[in-house]
Amino acid sequence: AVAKRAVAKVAQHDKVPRPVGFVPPPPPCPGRIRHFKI
Amino acid sequence: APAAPPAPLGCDDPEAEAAAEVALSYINSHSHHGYKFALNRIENIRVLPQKPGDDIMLLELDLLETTCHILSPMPVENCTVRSFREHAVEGDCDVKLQKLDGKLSVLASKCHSHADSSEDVLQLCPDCPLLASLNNTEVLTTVKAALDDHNSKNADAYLRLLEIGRAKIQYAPAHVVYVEFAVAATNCSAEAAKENVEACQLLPDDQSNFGFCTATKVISPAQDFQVDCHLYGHQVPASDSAFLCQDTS
Repeated sequence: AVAKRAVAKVAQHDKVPRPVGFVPPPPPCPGRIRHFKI
Repeated sequence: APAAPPAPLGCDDPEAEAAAEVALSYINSHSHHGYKFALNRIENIRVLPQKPGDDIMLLELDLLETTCHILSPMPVENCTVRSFREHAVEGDCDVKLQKLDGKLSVLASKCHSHADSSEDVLQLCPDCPLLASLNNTEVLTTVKAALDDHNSKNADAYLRLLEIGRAKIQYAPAHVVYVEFAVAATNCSAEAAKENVEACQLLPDDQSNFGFCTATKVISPAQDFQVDCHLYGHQVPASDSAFLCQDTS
């Protein structure tokens, strides 16, 4: 007989809703290009 | 409980920009050839705390060549960055600084420069002249002709070649050689140099008067030759006392 095992449900973390207009911070590096990128 | 470590420094943080400025000054003031470089981007920064008030900062900088020769007294902030069409040259520098009680000093730096690829330039600008080797025969003859031309038309100090800074050759639609080179005044007048050019010596460092020349030689379809030289005026050698240099390359 084949027994069906219970599979643990992956916990779903509640996502924190981002406020309207939220802009994620830029990555710390590399920095901004001042002229142009070769 | 121990205090949480400070947040890593971002490449656009004022503290990182201040360190990059000190590093750039150091790089330009310790270079004796070519052109001044301007900051294009802070690629990375790492802060290694040593003791309270004493940090080591490791900077990776992306620089771009400017139109100012390294001997030019022009502050680098006023120098124009070479455009993409001029076949830009990039400098990659690793700089080690110490920040002691808020004061930054450079401990070491290592830079490599390389020109943008010809394919990149031609893709955006098919007619743009490309950088040529500084020992190219056409480049050398153009530089010599330009210096001879200037010295023959000016009664002031006889100028000698210090170094060729840049050369570009265009083959189509016209065959044109562009050169840029640094010069220095000698102790001879142009008239005296005609008598015995071998006797003309560069002035000692503390009296040196450097300059810069550009020349454009059109070879075809019609021949033309334009030379422009100017002297920077008497230069006082820059002091290194502003930096605590232990090692550089």
